Amino acid sequence: EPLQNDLAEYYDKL
Amino acid sequence: MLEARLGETQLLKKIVDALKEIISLSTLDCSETGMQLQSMDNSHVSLVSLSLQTGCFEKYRCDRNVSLGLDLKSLSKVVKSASGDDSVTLSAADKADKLLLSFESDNKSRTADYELKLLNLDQDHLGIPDTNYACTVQMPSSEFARICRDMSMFSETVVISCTKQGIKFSANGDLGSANIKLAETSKGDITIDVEEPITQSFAGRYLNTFTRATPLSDRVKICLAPEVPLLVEYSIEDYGYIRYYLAPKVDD
Repeated sequence: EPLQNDLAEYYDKL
Repeated sequence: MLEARLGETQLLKKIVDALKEIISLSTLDCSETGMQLQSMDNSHVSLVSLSLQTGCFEKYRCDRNVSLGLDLKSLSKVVKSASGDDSVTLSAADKADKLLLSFESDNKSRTADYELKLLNLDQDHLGIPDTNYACTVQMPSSEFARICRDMSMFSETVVISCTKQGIKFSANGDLGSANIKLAETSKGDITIDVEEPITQSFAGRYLNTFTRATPLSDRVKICLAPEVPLLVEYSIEDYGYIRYYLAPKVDD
C-alpha cells in the first residue's frame, strides 16, 4: 500500500 | 452585523451535508463580499474550501468582518428541523457568541428561530496557490459518485490515470480489480483537457466523502497535477463553490 501524504506539506500556513 | 437570507433552506442543507462528513468544527468567515470557510480534516489528508459570494443570497449585509466558529453537527440538527422550501436568514452581531437562524415558511404562516452557540476555534489556514493543472476533467457529478462508490468495493486505494484518450479509475484488491474508463463525449457532458498525462493514487474513502456534495451541482470538475493535491470542485449556483483537496498517496 502506498503511503498517505500530509496535505499541509503542500501548502504554506497563512 | 451580519444578515444573510437564502431563499431556500435546501441549499444550506446541501452545503452542511457536503461539509459535515469531513470536518466537525470550522470557522465561517463573513465579509462584505460573501462567506468563506476552509478546514482540513482531522488526519490532515484532505481540505475543504467553501465560497459563497453575495449573489448566492436573496439579501446580504455584512458591515464588519465576522468569524463564526461552528459545530457542524449542531448546525446540521438545526437545518434538519426546517423544511427545504423555507427561507432562512442567518444573523450575527459584530462580536457574536451566537448565530441566529430564522426560518420562514413559503406562505409566511410559520416562523422558527434558533440560536446556535458559537465556538472560539483556533484553526490553521493554508494558502493554496493558483495551480496550472496538467489534467482537467469535467463530468456529471452523479457519474463521479457512482465510480467512487464502485471503486471502494475493491480497494482503499483508487488510481486515477488521465491521458488525451480519457480518464481511467482503477482499484485492485483481494476481491479482484476494477477499471472504469471515460472518454470525452461529443455532446460535452464529459470534457477532458490534458496538457500532460498523469497517474496518481488516492484514498478512495475520501473521494467517496467528497461525493456528498453531489446534490449541489450536476457537474463536477476534477483537476490533477504532478506533486500537488487533487482538486474536486462542485459549483454552487454560479456564485460559489465547494472545493475538496486530497493529498496523493506516494510510494515509500
